[in-house]
Amino acid sequence: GKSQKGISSYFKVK
Amino acid sequence: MFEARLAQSAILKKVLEAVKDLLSEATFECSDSGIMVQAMDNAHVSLVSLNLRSDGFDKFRCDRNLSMGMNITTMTKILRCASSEDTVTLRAWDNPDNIIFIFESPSKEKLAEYEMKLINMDQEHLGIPETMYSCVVKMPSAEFARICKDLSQFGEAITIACSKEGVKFSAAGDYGNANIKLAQTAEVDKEEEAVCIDMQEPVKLTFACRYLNSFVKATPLCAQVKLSMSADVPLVCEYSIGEIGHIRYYLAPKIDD
Repeated sequence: GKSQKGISSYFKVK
Repeated sequence: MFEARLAQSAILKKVLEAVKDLLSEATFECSDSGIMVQAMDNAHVSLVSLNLRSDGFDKFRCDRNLSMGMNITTMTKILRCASSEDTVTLRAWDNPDNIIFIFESPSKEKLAEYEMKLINMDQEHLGIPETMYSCVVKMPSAEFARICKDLSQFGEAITIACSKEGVKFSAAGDYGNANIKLAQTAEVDKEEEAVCIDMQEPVKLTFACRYLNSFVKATPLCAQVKLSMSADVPLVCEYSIGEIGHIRYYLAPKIDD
């Protein structure tokens, strides 16, 4: 199966 | 005071149609340089980044930086009240509670004003680094929309595999599977019909159809779409907005458990 991480885990919170 | 005018509301109408599926509310950051929006969808899987440069407007005045929280659902309803040929003006005062949308017909015989309450929003702002992508595909936006729609019938996700031979879109489900290959166009009469692949390394990534089908709502904005991909990072799906700016959608790839 495949899952999905949230988009914020790829970009740093400013 | 903030005032921004576009000679034709069509652009703003299309922008709202392009974000309304993903965003129910968003903060519009207004400054001298223009209007910027960065917002995640409710599930925080995708990110919308909208940039409208001040020099693309017919009139633009922003005396001090403003962050205006807008209800996108309401804003979409208001923009639907404008005819495509109407002039649209956005106006707000300093420290505003409201924003005013003014639509004027080309003959100037009809003038409509809609006032919308602003909302207070706490939003995470994400820093998106400049990235060199392994594959950048430029293709007709209508073709991409068609492929997403067609493949969505077969599964919940679309795999995009890009190599020097071309780009392959595929979907698999309980009832069958489908794949569509596009080769780079050798020569085209019209630039907007071209498929152009810039590949450093082959890439194969899988994305949820649901989000791709929301992104393609931006198709009326631009004849071409740009897909930027690298292994294990979000897809960037970009549409230019005339001479005024762009809308970028970022989508996290599906990963093997």
